[in-house]
Amino acid sequence: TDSHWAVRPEEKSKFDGIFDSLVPVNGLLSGEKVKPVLMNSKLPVDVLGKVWDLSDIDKDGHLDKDEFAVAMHLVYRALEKEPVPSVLPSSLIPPSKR
Amino acid sequence: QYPGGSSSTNPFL
Repeated sequence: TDSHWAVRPEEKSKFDGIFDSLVPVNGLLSGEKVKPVLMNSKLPVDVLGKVWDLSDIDKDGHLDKDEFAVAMHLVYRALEKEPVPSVLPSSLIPPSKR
Repeated sequence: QYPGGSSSTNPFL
């Protein structure tokens, strides 16, 4: 449904905690700050590049809290051997950005 | 800005 977001509330609060621990500036994390976190997943860099492209919805080179949750969600799915989609499914677009 | 297009905002490229 329109109101459904694939990032579950318990996931979102976990990802929000990680987001805050990275000390966002004006509510945004730069690529420099996010990169090592995603690299920790040990996923191939080309996969992480796709994750970034899908997550940085406004293409400003930074992730806000919702975009970061999308990135982390995709990383966790990829670790479970689910392929990263080529286009962000509507269920993964944060409700604030629809 | 990002003259190379959106891909240059990607820290993994």
